Amino acid sequence: LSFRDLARLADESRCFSVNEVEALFELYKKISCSIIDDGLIHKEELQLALFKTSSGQNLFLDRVFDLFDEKKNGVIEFEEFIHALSVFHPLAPVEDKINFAFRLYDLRQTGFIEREEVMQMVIAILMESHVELSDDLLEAILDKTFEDADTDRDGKICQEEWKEFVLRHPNLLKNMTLPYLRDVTTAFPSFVFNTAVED
Amino acid sequence: RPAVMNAFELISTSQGLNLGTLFEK
Repeated sequence: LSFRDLARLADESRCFSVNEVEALFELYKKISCSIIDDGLIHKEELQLALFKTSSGQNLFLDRVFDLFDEKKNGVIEFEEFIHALSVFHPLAPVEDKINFAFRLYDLRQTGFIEREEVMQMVIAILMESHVELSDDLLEAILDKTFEDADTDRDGKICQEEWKEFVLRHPNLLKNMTLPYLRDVTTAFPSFVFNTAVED
Repeated sequence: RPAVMNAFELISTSQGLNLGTLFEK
C-alpha cells in the first residue's frame, strides 16, 4: 500500500488516521491469510475469525460478508474492510450505523424489513444459541416487535420506522459500535515496522 | 402474558453480528 492509498483510505473513512489504517492492515493481513494465503478475506476466513470455526452456515455471517463485499466478487478487499469498519467507529455518525443495520436485516433487500425476515433471523439466532422456543412465544416476540416498530401497521418496517424504532431503543445499535476502533494502533503495534508516516 | 423480548434484541446477540471478536487475540 502506498502512502497515497493509505491517505485516501484514511480520508474517506473520516474516522481513521493513516497510522490507524496501517494498524487495521495488520489485522486485515492476519484474517486474510488464515486459510487461503492470497491477501483477500474469503467468507470462510471471516467465519473463522468470528466463530473460531470455518465450517457451517450462519445467516448473519452471510449478511455481514455481503455488506462488506461492496463489489460483490466474493472477497473482502482491504478498501472494503476499511469502508465497512469505519461505520463501527465510536465516532461514526449514528445515521450510518442505523442504515447499515437496516441493510443487514433487510435480508431480501427489498427496502423493508418484513415479518418473514425477522422470523427467519429469530429462528437463526435460536439455532445458533441452541435455544428452543414454542411457536406461540416466537409469534408473541414478533407481534410485540412489530407493534412497537411497524407504526403504520403494514406488516413491514420501512427505513423511517426503523430509524424511529432504534432511536427509542438505542441498545439495538450496541453491536454497531466497536470500542476497539478507538485504539487500534495500540492493539496492532506491529504496524510501526511498515509505517509510511510517523504521527 | 410474561414480558416478551424484542426480536432485534435477540438477533443482535448473534456471534456473526459481533465484530468485536475480530479484535480479540
